[in-house]
Amino acid sequence: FSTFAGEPKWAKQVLTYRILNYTPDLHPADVDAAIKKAFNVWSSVTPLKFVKKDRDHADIMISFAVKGHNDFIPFDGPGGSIAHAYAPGKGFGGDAHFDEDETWTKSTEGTNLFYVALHEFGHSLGLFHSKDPEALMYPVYRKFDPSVFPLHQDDTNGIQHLYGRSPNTYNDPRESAEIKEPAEPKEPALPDICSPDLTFDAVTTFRGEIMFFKDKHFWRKHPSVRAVDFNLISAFWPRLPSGVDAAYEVPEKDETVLFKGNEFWVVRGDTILPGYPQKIYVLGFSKDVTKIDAAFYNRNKGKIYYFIADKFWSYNKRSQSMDRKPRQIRDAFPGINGKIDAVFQHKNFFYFFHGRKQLEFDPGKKRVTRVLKTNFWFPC
Amino acid sequence: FPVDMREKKEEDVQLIQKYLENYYNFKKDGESSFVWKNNSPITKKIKEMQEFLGLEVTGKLDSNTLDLIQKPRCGFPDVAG
Repeated sequence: FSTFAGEPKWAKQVLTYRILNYTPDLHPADVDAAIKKAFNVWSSVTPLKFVKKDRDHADIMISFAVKGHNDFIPFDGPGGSIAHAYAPGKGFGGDAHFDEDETWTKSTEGTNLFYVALHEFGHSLGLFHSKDPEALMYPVYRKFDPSVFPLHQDDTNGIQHLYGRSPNTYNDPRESAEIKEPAEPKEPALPDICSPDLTFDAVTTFRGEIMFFKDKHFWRKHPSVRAVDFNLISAFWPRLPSGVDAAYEVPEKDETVLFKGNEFWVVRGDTILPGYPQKIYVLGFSKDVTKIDAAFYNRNKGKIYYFIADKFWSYNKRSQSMDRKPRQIRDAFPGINGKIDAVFQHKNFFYFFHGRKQLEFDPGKKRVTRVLKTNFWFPC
Repeated sequence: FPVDMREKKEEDVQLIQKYLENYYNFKKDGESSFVWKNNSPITKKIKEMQEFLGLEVTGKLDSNTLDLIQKPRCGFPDVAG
């Protein structure tokens, strides 16, 4: 890897970006998703966080343009130069421009926007072109392979040389032998994903991934992908408070419900649906319920389970009715005792988080089948 | 060269010159396209480009070099301007 002359880099760890216009090749939501995903990759290996702005100046201004577009490097029609970005700094600094004459896609055909954006944001953060043909920062575009984590170790070494490691990043020690000592963190310590003391506020499935909430952050993990994303809750849902109590997803409606105190929000992707927050009492809870510890949606039965202290309530989506009275958790889930922190369903098992333990429960056999660490899902 | 070969060669030369101008800070100095010496500025620049991109360093417009420079790429130069 290499950096720009003078090694310019951002002095702060939370950077803003703004998408000035959209390519007609993709739905705007797909552009938003590709850009966010690209930033998330850089976030996953550094302490950097990225926040989207919809107005005013942002550190990284993103635009689509053709031919001459009021900077020093005009585009050249289809093929050839497909995008460029500027090193950290004021004015143009950090900005990324994409050639509208390319055919931008979210697939492996044409020019994959996520993959190109990921390379360009490498420049926006201070990486120069790499001579390593396997590196993302190599200047020639390669066909995007979605099954492979897009950063090569050379890219990770480069960005961590500038900003240090994410305290939550897993690094294979065999691959990271040449990594220089990370920069001193400038913010209070973030939760350590591999700590044996790790506990979660809430856990839910989310569009095929699993989200693990802790204070003002959450981790995103696909069960079959090694990489873990780490985000600020406010970066996804700016109006949502930190310290989520419980969360569950209803996949057939593409909705996720998040609870905090006696209020709840329904989100679809990174959009909070209008009309929220609402009070939990509209769901049928009695007034003595002030918060929900954990919740999950049982897809097989069409029931939502809400856990409060050592009891649970269930809501039948088909009959749209809540239990009149809560039941003891241990009566329906033998082996699960007392208050639980979080719960979610994966395949045909329920995973209950209780302090430093995670209990895998088989609803068919009605028993706990495994006792796991809370960070079982992460590459620790 | 037969005429069509000459035209092809001329196209390739223009392509590499443009590539080197865009990404390797090459300044065209009126040098004849076809008479390249080992230490001419364009040969040196081609070698620099081949070295950077991980190609065999020949200083010549071989097929691997031509293939690579026709692929889509990031518009940011490979050497500082």
